[in-house]
This record gives sequence, C-alpha cells and structure tokens, in this order.
Amino acid sequence: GLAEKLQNTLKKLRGKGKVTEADVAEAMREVRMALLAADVNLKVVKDFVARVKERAIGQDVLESLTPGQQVVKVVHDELIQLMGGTTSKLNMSSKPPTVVMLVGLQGAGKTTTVAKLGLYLRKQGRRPLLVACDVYRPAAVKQLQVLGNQLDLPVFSMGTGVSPVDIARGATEYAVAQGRDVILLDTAGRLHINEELMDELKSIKSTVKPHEIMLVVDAMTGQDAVNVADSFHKQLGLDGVVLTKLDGDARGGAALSVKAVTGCPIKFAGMGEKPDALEPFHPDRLASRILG
Amino acid sequence: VTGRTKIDDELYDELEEALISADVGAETSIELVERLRRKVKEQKISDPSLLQGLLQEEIAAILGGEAIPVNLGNQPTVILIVGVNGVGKTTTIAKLAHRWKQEGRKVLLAAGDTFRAAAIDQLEIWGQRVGVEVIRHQEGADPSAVAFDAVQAAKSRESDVLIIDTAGRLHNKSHLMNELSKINRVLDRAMPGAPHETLLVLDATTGQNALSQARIFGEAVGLTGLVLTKLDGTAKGGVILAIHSELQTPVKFIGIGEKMDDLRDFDPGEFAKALFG
Ligand SMILES: Nc1nc2c(ncn2[C@@H]2O[C@H](COP(=O)(O)OP(=O)(O)OP(=O)(O)O)[C@@H](O)[C@H]2O)c(=O)[nH]1
Ligand SMILES: Nc1nc2c(ncn2[C@@H]2O[C@H](COP(=O)(O)OP(=O)(O)OP(=O)(O)O)[C@@H](O)[C@H]2O)c(=O)[nH]1
Ligand SMILES: [Mg+2]
Ligand SMILES: [Mg+2]
Repeated sequence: GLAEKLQNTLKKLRGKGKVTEADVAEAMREVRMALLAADVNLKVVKDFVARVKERAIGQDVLESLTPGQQVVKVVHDELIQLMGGTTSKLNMSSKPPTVVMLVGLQGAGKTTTVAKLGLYLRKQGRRPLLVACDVYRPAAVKQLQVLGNQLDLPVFSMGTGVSPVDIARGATEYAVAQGRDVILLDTAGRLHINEELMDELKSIKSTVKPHEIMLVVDAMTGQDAVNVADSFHKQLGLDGVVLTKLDGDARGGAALSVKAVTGCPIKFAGMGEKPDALEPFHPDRLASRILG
Repeated sequence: VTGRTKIDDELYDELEEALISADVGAETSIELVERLRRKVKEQKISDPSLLQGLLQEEIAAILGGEAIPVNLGNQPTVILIVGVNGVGKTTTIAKLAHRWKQEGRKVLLAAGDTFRAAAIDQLEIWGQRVGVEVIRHQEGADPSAVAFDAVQAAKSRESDVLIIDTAGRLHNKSHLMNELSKINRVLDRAMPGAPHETLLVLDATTGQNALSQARIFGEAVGLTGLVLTKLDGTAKGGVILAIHSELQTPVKFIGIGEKMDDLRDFDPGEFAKALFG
C-alpha cells in the first residue's frame, strides 16, 4: 500500500542526513498516485497533497531518522482530519415524527438502506415507518413492501398513481395517527442534472420539512462523486451521507471527495445486502482502506 | 484546453487532468499523454489547438474502429447478463429485448435473480411493457434451475434470443462468483456453446474498481462484451480504456437513460469526444 511505498521512497534517504525538497516532491507524487488510484477526486487530491507537503517539509520530518514513517503519519493524520469524527447520529426532532429523506443516484442502494435504517432504529427503541415515494421504477414500491414484510416494519404506500409529494405528506399524517416516531422516505434514483426530478425533491422537502436529508453514495463511485455530492448539497442541503457496498473491494476514495466538497459527515456504512448490514461509519477505517 | 498559444507542459498537464477527471485512471492518462508528446515531437506539430483532437483520435483507435455487434446467429442465441449490484442489468435487459423485438425477433427473458426483493416482479413488469415473455420460478429458487428451464422453454418456443438476468453480486464474494460459474456451466449443458454472449454491465459512475470487476467476472464466466450504463449523467466511464488495453473486452452498448429505448450501440469516436466534453 501507500505506507510501504512511502517508506521505500524515503528509506533510501536515511543516513543521507537531510531530506531535500526533491525527495519530498517524489513522495508527494506517490501520495497523489495512490489517492487517484483509490478514486479520490483530482481537485481534492491536489488540495490534500498541498497540505501534506507543507507539513512534510517541516522540521519533524526533515530531521527525522525515519522520514518515510513521518510522512506516512502526516498523510494518515490529514486523512483522519479531513474525514472528521464518527457521527452516526440522525437529527432527531424534539416533536415526533422525525422525517428522514434518502436521496441519490440510480442504483446507489437507497431502498435497501431505508429498510436497514428501519431495523437499526427499531433496535434503538424507535417506531419507524418506511415510506414508498418511488413511483417510477418498476416494482420499487413492492421492493420496499417485501423488505418491510421481512422485517415486520410498516410500509406506507399510496401506489404509483400519486405524486411522491402527496405520498410524503400522507405518510406524516399516518405516522402521527399511528404513533410512528421516525419516517424514512425512500425516493426514486435520479440524476443531479435532471431539473424536474431535483425540483420534485425540493418540493418534498418544503412540504414535509425533513429533519435529516441523507445522500446515498455507492463506495465504488469515481471522480463524479464530487459533481453529484456538490449538486445535491447545493440544491437540497444535506445533513449526512450513507456510503454503500463497502463490503466490496473498492478503495472508497469517493468518501473523501464527498466529505471534502460538502463538509457533510458520512454517518452510515452499508456492508452487505442483508437488512442488518448497516454500521456507523468509521472514518479511521476508511482512511486505512484508502491508504491501502 | 482552448485559447492556448503554444504547446507546453501546462497544456499536457491539462489534457492529463481532463482524462483523470473522466475516470481514465492516473497511470493510463499519463501513458496516453506520453504517447501524444512523442507524436507531437515526431510529427513536428506546433499548433496547440490540434492536441485534444489528436488525443481523441488515439483513444478512438485504441477502442477499436467499430463496435463488435452481438452475434445473433444461434437458435436461440443465449445471452447472460452479469455485474455488481445496482449497475442497470435488469433495465438493460428490457432495452435489449425491446430493440430485438422491434427488429422482428422472438425474444424470451429469464428471471435469474431469485434473491433480491421484487427482482422477479421488476423483470416481469418490463416484460409486459416490452411485450415479451418471462420465464420465472419462485423467489429463492436455484438460479441455475431457472437458467436451465429457460433454455428448454426457448427451444420449444423457437425463440431467437434468450436473455438471462442474474442477481447483482460483488466480485470479491467467492460463493456468489461460484454460483455464477455454475449458471454458466448449466447453460452449456442445456445447450452446448451457450451462453453465446456474456455481457458485463458497468455503471459509468464507477471508478477504478470497474477494472477489478471486469477481471474477476471475466475469470468466473468469460466475457464477450461490456454494457456501459448511466452515460446520461455527468460521469464519463473512462475506465473502459484500461479494461480494453488489459482484457480487450469491447463495449457493445451504452445506456443513456431509464426508458426501454435508451440504448445505443457503442461508438468509440463519440465516446472519445465525450471524455473531454
Ligand atoms: N453488497 C451490497 N449490496 C448492496 C448494499 N446496499 C444495496 N445493495 C444492493 O444494491 C442494489 C441496489 O440497491 P437498491 O436499494 O435497489 O438501490 P436504489 O438506490 O434504491 O436504486 P434505485 O431506486 O433504482 O435508484 C441491490 O442489489 C441491493 O441489494 C450494500 O451495502 N452492499
Ligand atoms: N439514468 C440512468 N439510469 C439507469 C440506466 N440504466 C439503469 N438505470 C437505473 O438504475 C437503477 C438500477 O437499475 P437495475 O436495472 O435495477 O439494476 P440492476 O443491475 O439490475 O440491479 P440489481 O439487480 O439490484 O443488482 C434503476 O433505477 C434504473 O432505472 C441508464 O442508462 N441511465
Ligand atoms: Mg430504490
Ligand atoms: Mg436486477
């Protein structure tokens, strides 16, 4: 991984007495290549490497007996700093029901994550309601109903002939009547550049005023993660991110890009297809994964 | 990359960064720009406005002059659709079925995803919309049994094409890759030579992990082509360059939307241009 590469690059400098700017430049190239290979966005990589370089030409690295180790430590520390702390708390409303809306590109894992969150919240003593707001994708409503059935969680649906805005509104009324204290809105996958569908999300937002809007992002997303996250954040305002399919072997650099460009915490990690495969996101684990 | 007056390092860096931003990958991007530098030197090119076009030509050439079509010469032609979760396999099958039905062919579908919630329902709805039959078993059935059954059905109905849907699966899950290999063997047993095409569906928003997907799915079942979906978004799918140079797997179709006619033949020239779009 990167740690090894950096150790090797800078190991040959031991006993040379002093690490030069050129040596550091070569080490920074290694960092850049490693982060790009891990799918971190190019602009995020440049900013990151600039910060690391600043610290790498500092006294504690240049005068160290093991400069390679020092640089690795700097990279690791900067990654942890950038990713932020562990925060898997959803913004809960003081007056129930709390409304949580999940949004994101097609196929990212929203419907599956809504079911997982329902199970997670019930284990915490909550009374969640899953809401089928995807009226477009064939059998999307049925998909959520099947998941709800498997987990013995209630699913609110008004079929596919009603607008998602009306479904969301109907769900909040139903939740109040039935004493459900968290509403989880599953929305249809959409492109950030589809004005009509982004307007639909804005409309749902202004109608039911979610306390938590989470962007669901596939861990294998490449350079485009920044465009998507930035656009969804600017248009809707995000409170958090869920990174899915972390049980794969993608390095997950998209996580860094999303955090860097939106500042939003990644709150949960999808670790599999089963309903219990949801964990609080651990930034330090992702940092190690990106370093490889 | 416009409005430049001379060819300098800055211009080459800009081109390299455009490729990286398109998910071509750092190593491949560096290689491509190195080749361009040599070409510029050899051909004594001095006009900076020509460079992007030269790079596009190089990329289109690497991807092969023309698309290699799907071979529909068997009766039935059996096509296996594979890929990781959520990339667009089921929707792509609907698009392919629609296209070939429009061409007057008899198409049959097989609901080989017996695992995910409402996966069979999803394909059945598409089947109804497109106007083709879907062979299915119950949820939780053995997908190999569905595949075998579908081949028998295709033969008895004298279908021209049989397209088999499979559950999304991550390539690092060996038991799931074994399940896929088994489906592959069962198809060959049901009809020697089948599947005649195995298409890996890749999501254009995927980064460098797509290369691992192509390698491992290729090792498990052998691929005859790729389908690159969601190119109607802002992602460029540049990783297919590395897949092509390492594995020679050709992209046969691209997905540009969620409707049944949002399918196009792969055009290397268009693709190369769009990388810089
Ligand atoms: N391995 C794995 N698969 C996942 C995970 N999360 C979701 N999936 C799978 O990814 C695929 C897509 O999940 P969906 O929940 O349908 O995605 P979606 O975002 O609702 O899709 P659209 O509604 O079409 O936009 C399914 O096959 C899921 O089982 C995860 O954390 N790990
Ligand atoms: N914008 C866009 N969306 C697409 C395209 N192809 C598929 N989709 C959408 O991507 C999502 C996932 O598509 P599916 O066909 O269910 O994907 P899949 O690979 O079968 O998913 P699993 O079976 O769960 O692994 C759906 O919302 C589709 O409408 C495309 O070319 N463009
Ligand atoms: Mg969904
Ligand atoms: Mg499917």
